[in-house]
Amino acid sequence: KEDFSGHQVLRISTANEAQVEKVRELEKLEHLQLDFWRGPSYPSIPIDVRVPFPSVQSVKVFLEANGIKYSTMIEDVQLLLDEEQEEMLAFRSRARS
Amino acid sequence: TGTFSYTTYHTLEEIDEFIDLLVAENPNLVSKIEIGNSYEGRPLNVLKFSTGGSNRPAIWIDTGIHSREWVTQATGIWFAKKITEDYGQDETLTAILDSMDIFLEIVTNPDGFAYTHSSNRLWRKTRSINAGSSCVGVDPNRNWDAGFGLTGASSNPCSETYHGKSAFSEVEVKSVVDFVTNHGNIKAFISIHSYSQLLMYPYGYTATQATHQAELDEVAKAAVDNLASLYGTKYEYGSTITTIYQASGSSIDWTYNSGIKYSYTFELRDTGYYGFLLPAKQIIPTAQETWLGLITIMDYTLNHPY
Repeated sequence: KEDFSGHQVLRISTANEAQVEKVRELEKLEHLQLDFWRGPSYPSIPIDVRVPFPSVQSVKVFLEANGIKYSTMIEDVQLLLDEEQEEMLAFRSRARS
Repeated sequence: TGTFSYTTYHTLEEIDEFIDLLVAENPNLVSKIEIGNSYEGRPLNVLKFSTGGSNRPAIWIDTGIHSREWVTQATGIWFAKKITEDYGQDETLTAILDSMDIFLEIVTNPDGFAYTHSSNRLWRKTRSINAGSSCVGVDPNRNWDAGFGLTGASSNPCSETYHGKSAFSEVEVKSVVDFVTNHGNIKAFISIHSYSQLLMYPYGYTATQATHQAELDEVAKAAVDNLASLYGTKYEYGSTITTIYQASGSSIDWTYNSGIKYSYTFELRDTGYYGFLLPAKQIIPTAQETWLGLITIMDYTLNHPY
């Protein structure tokens, strides 16, 4: 299974159209392998993006350099997925018994 | 289905078993229709809820076009059970089913859904191979013939919003299109996604307002008000392009342009804590509140024929 250890989901809050455009630039950088859960649209609408561990630093530096605010929505995607799997396994174990 | 767990996420096989059980338990109300096969050959199952009559006006609901949005498929399971429980008990649903049929496609993209369980929990697209690219899959909600290929979809097969080589290139999409077209009497088409807590109507590919914008807006307001009445969950509503972003080739734009006036898309919980990874304990509350929004639209469809 794909391992999402260290992947973070960032919530980006843009203040104006110029900042939205900056995030669109980020979207085009394929080597970062970003997965936009909510893509850039209007300044008032938050942008959510899953960032693989190797790209986390670059993305944060880019946002900070452009004065774009962000917060960490999910610290480690894999931790949530592990919890989800554990719940499903526990359910199956109960169902079998 | 009385002992089925509605509070956990299920595999495709478990969902298929649930569907067969529900049909077996309710032979006079529920039947299973296979509208085609997925790219990898899985059946595209649709539940038909009907109390009789031929080619009645109908309501279409799909709950899983994007495979990683697990709460939608889970919600679809809950809806199916809810319909069987409420028919004959709940006045509104009974009136709807006494005059109309309901079609429910719980897993619209079974290949993608199976892949989320086996290999990549965050897979969104279909699993079709793209000639000339090492990247797999097409976004099945950018593959419809409504502004296909315009701004709001990607031409890059590696993108999560890749629109595919042509409109309806994805068999999962084409099968729905053929079904809706051949039926010819679908009056409402409701597609359910997660996340962001939105209720949207056409259009997504153009800023031009839908002809019935005022009415669609009024119904959307009533639906989100009813939805919020249970747990206070706040939804925004409006046209896709004004509410979230420009999106071309989406299902409800095609259905609206095809004459299905009541075309809506829900984006279920949440607004930014878990995103696609909504904890299973939120499945039932999400389904319960969404049902209230859904029943509002279905009831309006029944009472405002066109």
